[in-house]
Amino acid sequence: SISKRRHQNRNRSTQPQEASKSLSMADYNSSDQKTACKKHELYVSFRELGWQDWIIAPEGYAANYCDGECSFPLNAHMNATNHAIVQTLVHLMNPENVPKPCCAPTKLNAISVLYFDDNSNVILKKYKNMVVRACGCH
Amino acid sequence: GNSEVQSNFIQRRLRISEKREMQKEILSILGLPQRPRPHVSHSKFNSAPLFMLDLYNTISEEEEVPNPHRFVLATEGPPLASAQDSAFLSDADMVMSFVSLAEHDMEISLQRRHFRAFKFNLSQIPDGEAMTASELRIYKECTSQVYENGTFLLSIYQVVQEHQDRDADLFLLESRTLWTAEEGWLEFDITATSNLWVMSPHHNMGLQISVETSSGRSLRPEEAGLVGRSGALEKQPFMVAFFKVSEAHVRSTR
Repeated sequence: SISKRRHQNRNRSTQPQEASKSLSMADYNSSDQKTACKKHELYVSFRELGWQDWIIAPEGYAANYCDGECSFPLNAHMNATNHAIVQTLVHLMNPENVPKPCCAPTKLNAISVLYFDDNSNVILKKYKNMVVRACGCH
Repeated sequence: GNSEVQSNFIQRRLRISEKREMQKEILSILGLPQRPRPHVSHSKFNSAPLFMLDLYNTISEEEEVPNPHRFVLATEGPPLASAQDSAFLSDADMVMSFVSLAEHDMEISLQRRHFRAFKFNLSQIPDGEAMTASELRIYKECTSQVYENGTFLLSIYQVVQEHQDRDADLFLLESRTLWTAEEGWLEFDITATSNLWVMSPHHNMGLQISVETSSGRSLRPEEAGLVGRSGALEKQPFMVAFFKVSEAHVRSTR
């Protein structure tokens, strides 16, 4: 169906093409772009939690979080899994019953935490998947 | 970053109960049932925390994550972590240091044999952690006393059986010849012994070290420059163990 449409467009005057272009540009510049799925800053402060007496380091860490819309077309402005693209198309066909893909982390990093236990022994532990490095649509 | 995003985000302070819930959730992520309550009035500046901080900073550099809170305590002096520690560290998921619970210098008067005893509590090691390496670390200062050849022999033993009426049964773990002028951290591999202690805690009767000259005369450890409990805080002996996670951490439903 896409190739048919392309063929039809070629035969039309330039006016609708221009309209289409301006529409797509408007999509990217509109509030959709502002609410698009992306990484947001979120700092977890161990100090604010009142834990500086047992956590030696760090004082906190930038955990971050993902938030925003996963709207068509996904590939244009964000990381998206192959399935998320299909999910978007199915959502477009059946918006009432099929949800949009979720905005979620695509890359996660580890952090290391240094802390005292009850016996004043010191523990250095690596925690996987604690920091969001990149977000995308799943 | 984005002021608009920030204004949409936290718009109120958490209530006390909510803050407690938040603390519980983060403790759960850290795999802790409750927050530890250590007694650390001055022990923050002991050798073990400083050593661990050294490892922490090494990891932070390797992870290449911008670390605005790079921690530097009183780390002046000889480097704590060795190349071997860095190798252990790259393979480890967890590192744990243990302070000696009982450290005492004793002399068996009949033989005039001096020794120093150490005891470590390994009961707090979390489940699912497999120990890959462990070492006893003792700081040696330069001594002005002159012994035969300028060297002496340091031996480290595992206490196998204790007796009330006679000397403990010992198992020799390592002997090392040291120069009197030598200064720095001595590392002794005690991986096999500490694995035995983890598997059967009733075998954990501690370690003993003894020092003698090349002619076999027993020396007090401090005569050989070995720093003990009475020495500088940043040179206190301690044990460090490296672990690999052997099973996935499953968070329980709350």
